[in-house]
Amino acid sequence: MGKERRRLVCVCCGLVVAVVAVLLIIVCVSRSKCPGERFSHAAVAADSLRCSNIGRDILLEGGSAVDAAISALLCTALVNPQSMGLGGGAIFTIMDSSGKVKVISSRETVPKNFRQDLLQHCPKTVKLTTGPQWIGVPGELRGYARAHALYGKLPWARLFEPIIKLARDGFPMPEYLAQFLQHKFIKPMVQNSSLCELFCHKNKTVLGVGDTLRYPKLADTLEIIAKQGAEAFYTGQVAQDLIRDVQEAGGQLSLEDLESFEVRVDEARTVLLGEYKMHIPPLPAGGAMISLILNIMHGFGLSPASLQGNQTALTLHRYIEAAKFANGQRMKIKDPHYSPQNVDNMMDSSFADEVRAMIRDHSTHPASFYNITPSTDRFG
Amino acid sequence: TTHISVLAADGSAVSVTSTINHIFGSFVLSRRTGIILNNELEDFCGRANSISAGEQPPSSMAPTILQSKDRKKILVIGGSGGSMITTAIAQSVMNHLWLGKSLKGAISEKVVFVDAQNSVNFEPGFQQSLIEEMRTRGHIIKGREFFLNVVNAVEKEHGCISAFSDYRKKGMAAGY
Repeated sequence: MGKERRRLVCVCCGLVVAVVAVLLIIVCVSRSKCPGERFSHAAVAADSLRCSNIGRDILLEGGSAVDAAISALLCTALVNPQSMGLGGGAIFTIMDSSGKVKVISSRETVPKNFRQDLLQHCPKTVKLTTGPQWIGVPGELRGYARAHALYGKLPWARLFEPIIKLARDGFPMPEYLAQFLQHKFIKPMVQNSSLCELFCHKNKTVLGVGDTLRYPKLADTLEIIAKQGAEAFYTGQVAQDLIRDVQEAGGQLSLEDLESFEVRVDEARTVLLGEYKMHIPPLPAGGAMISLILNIMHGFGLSPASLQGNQTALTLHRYIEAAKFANGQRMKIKDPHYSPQNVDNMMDSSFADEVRAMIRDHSTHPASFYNITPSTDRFG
Repeated sequence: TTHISVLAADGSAVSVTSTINHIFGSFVLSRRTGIILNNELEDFCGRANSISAGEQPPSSMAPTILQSKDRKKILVIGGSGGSMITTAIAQSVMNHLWLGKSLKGAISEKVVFVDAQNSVNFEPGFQQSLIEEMRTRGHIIKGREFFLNVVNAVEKEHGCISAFSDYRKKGMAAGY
């Protein structure tokens, strides 16, 4: 009996050693195939390592690129809540494994009962514009739901699991968020708003590095959405609670706005850029301006030699000029469902050729030359 | 705003940009749900004379996927930072695809931002001699205080994947 047991133990140990050896070989082979900081299979680049890791783990579990993106976005809502969250909107550009590219846009929309004089209250200088009158109908979650319905592999609820745990258990205050909270302009704004419930100690001082950040209420909400689906946000209890809060704060958002929000699914716009195809979302997203700049610059025949000697200044000058001409087109960036206009020329190489011909190598033009309409810059 | 680039093992890719607009959006927290609400309607300011229910505000967001015609190279890229998204992405793509910089080098490079008034703003640390050179060519140079531009990208070439999250937001990519 003793001998048999020893033999069994030996066999088990041997198997464990063999499995470990095989895993080590796999890791070594994949590392050597792609040395340095590169990967062999898949990757996620988010605004924090924590959220990139969560996305990566979803991929390792057999999730799709969309599954990973959704989980990483949900994570980012906790780690960088100043940037995005369930109360916002998103634009997905998705390429499937056959190379077909679609765009799913859940960018916020104007609610039905918006303030008619809203634009008269626009700031004249660059500053944070706060208050419930500026809230657009949040499309974020319906965008996730549509993307998941089309491209998801793992169950919807699975994508929320690590995030709910993170929101409930808490995690160390991210350094980047702490910088914002301690900023001389932002700190008093947080302290004097409802956000202080999330980001302040009981004595109203804002949290800093070393503190633990928790989102207990959001964890409950995420749990409901994980179990019931995104519709809980648009037609269920979450919707009712959200609307009550917004209306109590003086906002015009209604249950009807949430219920009627529509996600837009389109083919991506494809721009030819030398040997590349660039897939970008349609208006009112800003891809057309990027394609104009790149098309102009591509025609200058850029290469590493463009950064040699005095070519560097010339390349930089041309780039600045291209950006000025792109700025001149900015007013054309509008919702095509409401301001139909043809902006195809912005993505057309012949228009880029015309613009390039107007760029002088040693001087610039007066602002009016670029068809610039003065406005303020955005910093979202 | 935030951007996430994903490249899966089956070759599928996602480039997604999400936002609540300004820092902490409208500064309105729904206490019952824990959700922070956006201030996206501010994006119409200076860009529209009127708005309609159901309309999406204009945006600089541009989640992008570039692919070589032979499909051997794919670049999934996008960024955040309001109006700075446009030039930040354009500069990163240009640096990487044509000027020979690595993905990391292309994104980390100090940026130049041409603002709505057509003034030229250089990120702190930009080569001073080049700034002076631009001044002599007639550009109006301004000293912008905040550079919130952030670009995150994943690229696959020759079967290997490079992924980079912008240091400016203390980001870091992950893969396997």
